[in-house]
Amino acid sequence: MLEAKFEQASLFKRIIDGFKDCVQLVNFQCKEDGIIAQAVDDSRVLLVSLEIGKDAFQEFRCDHPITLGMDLNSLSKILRCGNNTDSLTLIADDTPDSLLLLFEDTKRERISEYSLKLMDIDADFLKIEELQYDTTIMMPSADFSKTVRDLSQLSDSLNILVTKETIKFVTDGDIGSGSVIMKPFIDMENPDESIKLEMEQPVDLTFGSKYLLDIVKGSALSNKIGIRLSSEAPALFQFDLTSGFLQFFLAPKFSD
Amino acid sequence: ELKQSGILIFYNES
Repeated sequence: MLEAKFEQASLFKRIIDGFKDCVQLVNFQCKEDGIIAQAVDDSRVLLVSLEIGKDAFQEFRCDHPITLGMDLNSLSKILRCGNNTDSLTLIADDTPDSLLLLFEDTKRERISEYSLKLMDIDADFLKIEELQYDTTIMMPSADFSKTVRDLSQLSDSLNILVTKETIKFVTDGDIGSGSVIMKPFIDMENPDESIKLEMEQPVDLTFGSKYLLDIVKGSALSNKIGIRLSSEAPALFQFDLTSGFLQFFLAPKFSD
Repeated sequence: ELKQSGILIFYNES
């Protein structure tokens, strides 16, 4: 039996909105310590990994491991039916055909109940090893989002270059070119506005703009984004939850 | 001209 209650439905909505545009069919694996999910986009360039720890829930109970195969488009339709401030409880039995979603507005004593049909999704679970990265950047997710959205207008590729003291985003397309240069700094009054850079080695990587545009949709989950880059591995873009995270692993473009 | 690599090059399916 799974009973997982979010204090506010908005958290689960923001999590699902953060990656529903790049993957559609997803297995959510529920265990006693929380819910995890993983999916690769159709072009097999972007891997999404989600972990919602039990502490992110107001109440959490999962007696036996169960897998909930869901179509995120269908799930989103139901999530839009609840109000952001409602609590949301996910309920499933041990061999579920469907997931029950219970929205409760305690002030008005209103309860809405929806059932989502589950699917058998044939998807492999990839083992992602902890990697050594050349560079780690922590920056405001809004700044990263704006930079990606601005520069993506000019080209289908975006180049990220990091040197000791500088993070440079560069694009070069048919209509022109653009660059945004940032330097690490500490904002004492608003620590979330700070930009932190840890660099072992300089990196010069190019990514598909369309995938970065998908990734920045996770910005509603956290004020900050962690970006870890390596010339030998996919880049990791991470939004932290109070307990857990939404991670995107993005394969870079390479020259022959 | 750069080519897009796939994510599965990097991770082993288990």
